Amino acid sequence: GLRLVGIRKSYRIGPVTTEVLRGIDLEVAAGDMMSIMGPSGSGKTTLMNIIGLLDRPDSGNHVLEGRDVSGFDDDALSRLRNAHVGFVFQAFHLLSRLTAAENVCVPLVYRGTRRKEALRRARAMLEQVGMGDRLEHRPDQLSGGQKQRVAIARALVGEPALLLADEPTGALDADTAEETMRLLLELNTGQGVTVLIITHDPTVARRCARRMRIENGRLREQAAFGI
Amino acid sequence: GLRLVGIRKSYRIGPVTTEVLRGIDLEVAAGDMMSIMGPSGSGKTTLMNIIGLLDRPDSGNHVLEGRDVSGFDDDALSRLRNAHVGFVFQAFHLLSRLTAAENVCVPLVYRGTRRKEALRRARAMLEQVGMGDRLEHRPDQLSGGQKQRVAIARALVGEPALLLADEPTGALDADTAEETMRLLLELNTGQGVTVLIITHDPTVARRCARRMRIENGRLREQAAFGI
Ligand SMILES: Nc1ncnc2c1ncn2[C@@H]1O[C@H](COP(=O)(O)OP(=O)(O)OP(=O)(O)O)[C@@H](O)[C@H]1O
Ligand SMILES: Nc1ncnc2c1ncn2[C@@H]1O[C@H](COP(=O)(O)OP(=O)(O)OP(=O)(O)O)[C@@H](O)[C@H]1O
Ligand SMILES: [Mg+2]
Ligand SMILES: [Mg+2]
Repeated sequence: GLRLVGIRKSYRIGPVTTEVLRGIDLEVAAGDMMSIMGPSGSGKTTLMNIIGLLDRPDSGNHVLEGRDVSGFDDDALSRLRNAHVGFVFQAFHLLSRLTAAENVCVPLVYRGTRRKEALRRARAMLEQVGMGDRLEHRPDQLSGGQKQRVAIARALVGEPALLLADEPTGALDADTAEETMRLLLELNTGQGVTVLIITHDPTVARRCARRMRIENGRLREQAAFGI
Repeated sequence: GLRLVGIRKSYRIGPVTTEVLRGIDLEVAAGDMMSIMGPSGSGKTTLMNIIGLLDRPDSGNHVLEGRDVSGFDDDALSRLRNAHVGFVFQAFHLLSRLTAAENVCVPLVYRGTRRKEALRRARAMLEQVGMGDRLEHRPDQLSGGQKQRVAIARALVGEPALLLADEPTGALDADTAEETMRLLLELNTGQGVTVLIITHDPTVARRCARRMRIENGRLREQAAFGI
């Protein structure tokens, strides 16, 4: 699980400071499935980058998998991230010179998995997201939704304890989005993976047991939808 | 308006050929507002790149604003495009070293508009999409939805006769998406702009008077929704 207390983050451009996160408190138990919604520019990606140890808050406490990470140096943060966290970036961030299969291997290569074994697992993961017939395509030879599915496969191939997904269905048609959500739900209920999903799609949020909303830099939990 | 007859397009990677468009026929009258839906990877972006003169089909006829463009060279295609077409790319394609306002100026600079006048029009367009307070931000200082709105402003600033929008609301929350659609509808009904929108969102498609669906490389017009 993870716990955030009083997390603040501002950006400064020249003389102007924009306060984006204004004291975020959040407790996520292991095995939770949680959605985060909020207006464009309200700080969702900023919050997820901090939770995923990709960025540091200006102040506040952050505990991940039982460790207080506020004092960790960059190496310790990336070791903890590589061991526990899978990340689906909003802009996918695929490596343009690698094929789909090679992109999905990247998290395994970081851990020292042998290439043959990494490719086998990458291929299996890409088949699970319906991309078995595009293994050798590079990102510029894939459609928007296909790139997104490669990004999802890369986030899952390392069997992370925590999955952070930033609008994972944004570029997908309704059927493909539904298949993706079924896969994430299966990982959550079947393997106990903790899942945090940023989304603008209410049908995605409705599938999550816990639903948060970010507004004016603060986080509020929403009551469960009337079924 | 525009007319496509028998448009075909295949991609080849090594020994494998993927036939994406298999004989597309499409007639769009000036002032039409049309949506295009279809599964991820079905050829929507490929089709829009051809309609917008950014790519050439393998075969077929293409008439835009009364001209048969099949024989045009690259310079003639880009002159026609810069004069008539506004494009919202699926991946935004903002220039990373320019600010939001400078990015929106680009189509006007191409036409030789003086810098002061271009910046004035860019600022007005960015205010219309709710980005008046981010004029000096560069793309990496904007959120996903904010980048999308800059891309929309850039497509509209040149007052094109034809607007091609590839998932223009994909990164937007419901309220911002609604505001964007209202702006596009106002341009269509108020100024007679022809609008083609690729979308995965049925609430966006429902706002369009004509709705197409692409499947197995062919295009089929959908009957109007029951109101
Ligand atoms: N340069 C390329 N080389 C080979 N195949 C390509 C190339 N570009 C696209 N493709 C393939 O062409 C097909 C159509 O891609 P396109 O981008 O038009 O799909 P799309 O309908 O826009 O999908 P999405 O909704 O995911 O954006 C895909 O299957 C894709 O893999
Ligand atoms: N490097 C930066 N410098 C200055 N401001 C920034 C920077 N990065 C982000 N911002 C600002 O921080 C705010 C939050 O951005 P963030 O990307 O977290 O929004 P978001 O909720 O993910 O929005 P979206 O739904 O559009 O993706 C935005 O208003 C944005 O302009
Ligand atoms: Mg975001
Ligand atoms: Mg596309």
